[in-house]
Formats: sequence, structure tokens, C-alpha cells
Amino acid sequence: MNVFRLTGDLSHLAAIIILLLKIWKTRSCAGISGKSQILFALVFTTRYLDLLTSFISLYNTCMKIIYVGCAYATVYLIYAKFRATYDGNHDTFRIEFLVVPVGGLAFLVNHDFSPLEILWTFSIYLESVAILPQLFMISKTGEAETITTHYLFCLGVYRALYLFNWIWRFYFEGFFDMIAIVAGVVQTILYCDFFYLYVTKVNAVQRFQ
Amino acid sequence: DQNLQQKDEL
Repeated sequence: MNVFRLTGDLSHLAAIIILLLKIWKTRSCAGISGKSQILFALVFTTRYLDLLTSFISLYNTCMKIIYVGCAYATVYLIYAKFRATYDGNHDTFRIEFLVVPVGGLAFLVNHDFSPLEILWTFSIYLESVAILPQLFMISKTGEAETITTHYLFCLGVYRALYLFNWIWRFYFEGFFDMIAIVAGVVQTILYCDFFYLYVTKVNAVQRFQ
Repeated sequence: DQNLQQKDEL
């Protein structure tokens, strides 16, 4: 555990909780892509199956349970509790165009051809592109509420911090995981355009357009 | 392969 890893995890946690609280407090999920949230629930489910097979640390177990629980709570709020406010007409990204190729890639490029390892690899690849329905939705409507942009910022910063974590681990532990690193770089790049807009516009205008 | 060891990252 190093400072980049810890702040990355906390940033990820902050993003998840910001989104949950935003939906809960405003009683609305307008502007939020339910499809991205379904993909994140799928990411956490397939990645954290090792909760059932191995114990790593109390921190690890607690965070995994919180991430999975929050992901499903978010999906529940969007598709059940506050379904009337869900902006389905603008959430039109076809997620099969992500899930199918990512599934194929996980079968072809992985560390080991075993069910758990393939599902873990699938989750890493899928996470790198899971935000696309949300970004697509924002580009379609042309705007996002400020709190939604804070959510996206924290979510993007998390993987960027993990990149520094991996550099740290390579130098000090000789550890590297090429699958995670390449997917992490892709994931961070997808947020770059958003980061630029966030820094230049959100804090100045308080309205993201 | 060390990547097949327990995955401690989230």
C-alpha cells in the first residue's frame, strides 16, 4: 500500500458515494447513465468473485463489499426507486458493443485461461470503457450538472492515481501487471478531454456545457 | 506468474 494507491481508492470511494448521495438527496437520476452504472455493477461483480475464494486483508474485503453494494444500490435507485426521473431517451449507447468485444478480448488476452482469471480480465477491460455511455449521454445533451462532473472527476482521478501506484510498485517491488496497466492507461485517456473541460469550465461557470 | 497470486488491488 502506498500513498497513490490509498488516495486512488479513496477517490474511487468518493466518486461512488457522491453519485449515490446526489441521486438520493435530489430524488432524481436525471443526467446519469443507467447503462454505465449497470456496467460498473458488472465490473465489480466479475472482479470481486475472489471474495468467495481468498482473504487478502480486512481493508480489501471491506472496500470490495462497499463497492459492490453501492454499485447495486445505484442501479436500484436508477431503474426502480427513481425510475420516473431516469433519462432513458438520452441514454442510448449500445452496451453490447462494449461487452461483446471486451468479453472476446478477455478470452484471448489473459494471464491464465481459467474462469476466475478470465472474469477478472473481463472486468479490467470493461472498467476501462464503462464510462463511455455516460460521456456519450453528456455529449448528446450537451450539459451535465456540476455534481455529476465532480463524480466523473473523482472517478477519472482514481485510475490516474493507480497509474502512479503501478509506477511506484514497479520501482520498489518489481511488480507489474501489463493487463491492468494498459487498461488503466486507456481508461485514464478517455477522461482526459473531460478533465480539460472540468478544470477550465466547471469551477468558473458552475455549469458544465 | 506473480499476477496469478492474490489480487490485492481494487
